[in-house]
Amino acid sequence: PTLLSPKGSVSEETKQKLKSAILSAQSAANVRKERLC
Amino acid sequence: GRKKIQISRILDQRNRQVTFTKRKFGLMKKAYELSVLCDCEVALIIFNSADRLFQYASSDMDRVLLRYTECGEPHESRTNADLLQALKRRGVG
Amino acid sequence: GRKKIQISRILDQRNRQVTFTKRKFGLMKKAYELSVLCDCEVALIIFNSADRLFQYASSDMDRVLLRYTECGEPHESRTNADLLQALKRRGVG
Repeated sequence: PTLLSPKGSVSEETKQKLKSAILSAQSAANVRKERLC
Repeated sequence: GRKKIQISRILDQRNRQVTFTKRKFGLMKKAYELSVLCDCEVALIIFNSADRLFQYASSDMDRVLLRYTECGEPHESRTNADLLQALKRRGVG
Repeated sequence: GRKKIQISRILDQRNRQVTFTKRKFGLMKKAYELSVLCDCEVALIIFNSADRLFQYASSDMDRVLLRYTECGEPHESRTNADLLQALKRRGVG
């Protein structure tokens, strides 16, 4: 579990994970968009 | 708006689901309006009580999140605890 | 709510700033209410027109973003273009 980040800043680990998911086009934003009603 | 401050989880599952769908769209609409009116980038990520993801981004979620990873300290950072304080102060004020 | 659909950027800088501050708090409040009423996790990230970061997370931004990176499920994903379509349909509907 991630440490509760100090007020407002997000841990470097999360930022790196987010960055690599985005740059490797694996981020959730690229998952097939489903038109949920 | 409503002065009610102490809101709590909707117990009835059906009502909770209907409220979620309605309020989620309303939140996305308000985020859309903010992004257009004030020329800003907005990203909204919601995990519902069944852990399903719903997301909105004014232009492109990846772009907003990438900027987020490169950004230092946020100018303002709030959680529910902070908002509850702020609403209580307003409620009293 | 207002039926006006075609909103556009507020030109007057002072008015845009005041509107941003007011609507940002309103959006965070609505996100807070959604998270409590429907027992869901919400994260809101805003970059204003001066690129300053404002954020809200119902419990903890780290946690929401980490869950986001781990999410591979197809899900609802909207941008302003989608919302404009939906609002036009509703406006006509």
